[in-house]
Amino acid sequence: DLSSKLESVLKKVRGQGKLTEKNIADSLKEIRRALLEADVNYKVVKNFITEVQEKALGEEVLRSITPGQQIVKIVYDELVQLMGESHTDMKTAGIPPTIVMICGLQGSGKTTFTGKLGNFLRKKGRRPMLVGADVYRPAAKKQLEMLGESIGIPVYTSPSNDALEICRASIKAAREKACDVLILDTAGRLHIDEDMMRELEQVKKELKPHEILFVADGMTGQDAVNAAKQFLDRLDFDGVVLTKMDGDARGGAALSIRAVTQRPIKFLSIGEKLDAVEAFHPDRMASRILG
Amino acid sequence: INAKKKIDDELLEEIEEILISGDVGVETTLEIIENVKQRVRKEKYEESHELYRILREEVAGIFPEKQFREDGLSNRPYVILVIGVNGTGKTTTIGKLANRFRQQGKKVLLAAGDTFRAAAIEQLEIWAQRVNVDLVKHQFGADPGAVAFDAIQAGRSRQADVVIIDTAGRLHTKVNLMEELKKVQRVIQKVDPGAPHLNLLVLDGTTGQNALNQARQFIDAVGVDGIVLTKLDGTAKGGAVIGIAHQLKLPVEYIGVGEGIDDLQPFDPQLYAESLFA
Ligand SMILES: Nc1nc2c(ncn2[C@@H]2O[C@H](COP(=O)(O)OP(=O)(O)OP(=O)(O)O)[C@@H](O)[C@H]2O)c(=O)[nH]1
Ligand SMILES: Nc1nc2c(ncn2[C@@H]2O[C@H](COP(=O)(O)OP(=O)(O)OP(=O)(O)O)[C@@H](O)[C@H]2O)c(=O)[nH]1
Ligand SMILES: [Mg+2]
Ligand SMILES: [Mg+2]
Repeated sequence: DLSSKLESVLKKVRGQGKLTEKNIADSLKEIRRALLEADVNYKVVKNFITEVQEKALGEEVLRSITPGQQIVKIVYDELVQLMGESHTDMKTAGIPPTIVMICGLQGSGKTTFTGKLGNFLRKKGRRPMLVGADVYRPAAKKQLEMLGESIGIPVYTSPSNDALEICRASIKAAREKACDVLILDTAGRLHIDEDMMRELEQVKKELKPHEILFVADGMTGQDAVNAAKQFLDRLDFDGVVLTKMDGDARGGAALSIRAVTQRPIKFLSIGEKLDAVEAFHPDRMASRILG
Repeated sequence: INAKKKIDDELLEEIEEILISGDVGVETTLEIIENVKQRVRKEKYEESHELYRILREEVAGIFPEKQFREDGLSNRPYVILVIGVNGTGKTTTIGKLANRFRQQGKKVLLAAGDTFRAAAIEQLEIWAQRVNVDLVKHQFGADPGAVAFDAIQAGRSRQADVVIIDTAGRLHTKVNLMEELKKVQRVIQKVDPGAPHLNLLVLDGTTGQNALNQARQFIDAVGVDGIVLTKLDGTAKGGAVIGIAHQLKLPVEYIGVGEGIDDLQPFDPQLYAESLFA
């Protein structure tokens, strides 16, 4: 893991009088490897290491008493800065209902997160309604209904096999139940599936969601940037949710997605239960990625 | 790759980028490149298209032979246990496998062993209806071991050729969930000491290096005979499976290439190696 690798690198660096280009390059080589092993995207790592290198070559470090530690500090600070601010709030509508659209690749945890977000918002005094707009996956609507029922939050679904129609009808359903937040659960889809991406664009165009959240599996590898970029280009989403962060994946996808989309990570899903969600902390994420 | 004529450091760096970007992982990438470099030196290759061929051979050669012979099933029923972390495509893969076996003239029975997740039983039930095979299920929240037990008994009395048991997704780091899986396996072994005849680990093709941890933990808990690598119809290359094949000697049996009933293919190492460099 990075910590023990860095220890031995630092020992070498600390033993030397001052930081040279050579030993900065050596420690950065170790750090580069650690970031790649943590699933951070190849190109993102390249750019990141270049940035750190420029900083490390600065006058400040060369005069530092413990130059090796200084490099790690620079890396950590750069990571925290890159990860963005801690918990960014979601937008709220002037006139209810606030509409939140949940999207992402297959199996990333969207339906479960829809339940979690409903639970989270209700605890904050809102009146959410969950919308089952996945018309493809077997028993998707039933899944959302069961989740909603388990926490006593209303779920709108209909027998329609038209996602747009369901979303459209959900607005009336929300007003009838005096719900002030609509959370639209959508089907998992590939960023390269033209028809499915267009379905989301149509929902966005017509419903004009106040908040679009891209839900990504926390153990995603190098491919994280591809999906994130496409979803950003086509939907301009507002924030990112990383799921399954209760596992031991290092979560490099967080850095990759953040670097490539500049969107904030708004929530971490940390378990299968509907209360297992937490706000995002950039410093904790940086430590996790660094191992 | 083919734009360059000579094999040099710049070309090798390009190859490193392709492999790492395909989730092959740093350690495995370095090993592959080192082996390729040795062959290039030994066999005196100069041209990049030759390098490309060596690379494909090197990658394809890492995969062990498939364990599962579809046409040689002697056990009655042949029991397949499908396992893996959350959301990888287990339930969908079972639907596709059932369809494939049914097309081969086999009698298939499915077991709704995920009694934990909302609508998991209903999801598999729809697949069973689509494929037109029997399904053994209990109520939501029932003991998964009991479902597996009943399914194998039913498979015997109904003369099924194959019984495929679905299990709940579980993170390999959750000790209690891995214990539950061990218990399900013990129950299966009580019904038939030879079963499960095949433990299939379903891995998501978009997963990064964590896939190796997953494989290790599932091997440790209940053993794994083969892998199904899903979602290769996206842009991910699933390269973590190369590290798994290399370090853990696990074969890939099938790949998932879509959400439809026919979107399952037997794994072909040559085709896979080609797609990695496509
Ligand atoms: N351990 C863990 N499991 C999770 C988490 N979030 C979701 N899951 C599980 O991941 C699996 C997939 O979750 P879903 O909510 O069905 O995913 P989805 O994105 O809606 O899937 P599709 O609609 O098929 O694209 C389920 O087994 C969930 O219980 C999490 O934070 N931690
Ligand atoms: N594109 C694509 N999607 C797939 C593939 N295999 C499964 N999926 C989708 O991935 C999502 C999750 O599939 P499931 O079969 O529910 O996964 P699971 O492992 O059973 O999930 P849990 O039981 O919740 O752990 C669904 O939306 C599937 O349609 C595949 O090969 N390609
Ligand atoms: Mg869903
Ligand atoms: Mg399942």
